[in-house]
Amino acid sequence: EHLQSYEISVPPDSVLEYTIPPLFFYKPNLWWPNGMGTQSLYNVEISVDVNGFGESDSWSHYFGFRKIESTIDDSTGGRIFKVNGEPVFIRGGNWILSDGLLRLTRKRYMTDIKFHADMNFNMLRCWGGGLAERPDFYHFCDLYGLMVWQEFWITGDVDGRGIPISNPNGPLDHDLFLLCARDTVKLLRNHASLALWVGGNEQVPPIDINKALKNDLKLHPMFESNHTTNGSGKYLS
Amino acid sequence: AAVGKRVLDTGWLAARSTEVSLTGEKLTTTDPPAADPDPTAPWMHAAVPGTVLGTLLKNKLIPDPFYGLNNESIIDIAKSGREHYTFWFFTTFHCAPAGHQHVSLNFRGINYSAEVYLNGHKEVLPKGMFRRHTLDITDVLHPDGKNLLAVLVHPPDHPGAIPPQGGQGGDHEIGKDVATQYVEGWDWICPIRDRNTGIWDEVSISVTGPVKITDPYLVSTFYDDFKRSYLHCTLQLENTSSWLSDCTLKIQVSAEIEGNICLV
Repeated sequence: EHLQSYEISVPPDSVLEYTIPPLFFYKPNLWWPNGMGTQSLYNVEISVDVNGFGESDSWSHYFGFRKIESTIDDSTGGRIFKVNGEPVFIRGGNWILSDGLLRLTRKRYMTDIKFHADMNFNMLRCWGGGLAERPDFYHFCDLYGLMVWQEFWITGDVDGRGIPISNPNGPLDHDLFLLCARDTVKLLRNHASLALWVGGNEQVPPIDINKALKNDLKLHPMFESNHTTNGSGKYLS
Repeated sequence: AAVGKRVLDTGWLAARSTEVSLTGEKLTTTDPPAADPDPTAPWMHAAVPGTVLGTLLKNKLIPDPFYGLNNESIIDIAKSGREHYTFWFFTTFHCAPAGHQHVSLNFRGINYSAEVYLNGHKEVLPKGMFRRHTLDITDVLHPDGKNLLAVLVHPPDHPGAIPPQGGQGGDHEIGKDVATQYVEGWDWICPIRDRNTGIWDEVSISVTGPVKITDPYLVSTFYDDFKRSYLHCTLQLENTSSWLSDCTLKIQVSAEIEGNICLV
């Protein structure tokens, strides 16, 4: 039941956005952070054949069924994370980058990230002065159950603080910043380990950038209330 | 050519731009560098993906900056000027697509901007360290399949300078660009002399038919206490041909159970 196909016509020289009808799963194996359960991953493979030419393109990704939520707790002001409805005690590690000459091989990432999992961490915070980490980094975080807090490229030291204040309005080209942010989100958004996008380190990005990021990253209305109720607050089963 | 992605991470050469007088057009047509450059030539074997310093270290032209005070003996871009760390990267690849196939050249990360030359044709890769670049190269591939690729990579626009007292982020100039900021030095790391200039992430070529899949987005929703779940997927289908394409889109979800038993 997990193999579906659809007939689609794509006009010449055009880009068509297509949403596949949702695939139903009963009791899927869920993805859990390190120390809370297994990191079940499904191999999702998508291919498109063009009539008369055979296979035209394919794509695949190891996907984890999980729901990660986080809210600010009013009494403590701290951020509470929940995974699949269960509150998580975050044992987080600071992550800047693996090598100052960016020799970022898969083997290096696997070793670094497994090391953090073996140290019993369940989250890595990618600092805003480092990198938007790479797909290989996230793949091993998916595999070893390390959730990721990923900051964009704003830091308190460089942007809007200091004497004299430096870069009070962040980078010179805000459109370029948002173009890079949007492309980075598209590159990383399917990873089970991605838990939180954060505007920057110790600093709120310039108002226009922060507003755009919040708008772009808000939950799609369709998923806002992903429970159907029959009025009595009971969930339809 | 087989449909799919092929990573270009071998056989790269590099040279300092100030030591190469040829243009990108010449390098990728009549005057390509020798595949195995002699030590006197400006060309050297390069580490791609990687940075300029990574390639210089690979060729032992600088000491390892992370040992002792070696970093002090590597000239900082603030003193040398941006052109000192503006580098050519060169490689060749074989690709002979069939009539209906399309070929893209993909850069997953360039720091900070670049000019690409393929078989004498030029394309500019705009600024920004954290953005992907995809070029449709179908029409500029050589009929015999042997292709010459040269990339001239420029450092960030504002590499900044490191004050004598150091400090977090040097003089903060790097913050004017959309690039990693630690490279001007921080309390935990010395300044990176080339500010991580280079083809710092994966380079690949993708061969597709007339229709290609772009940026699928997968989301799972849950009901009844996680007993019921739906997998949602939105993607873009790009028809690069000049005729209507009737397609069959397939999605398959499989899970390795234990060992090598697969549940489809």
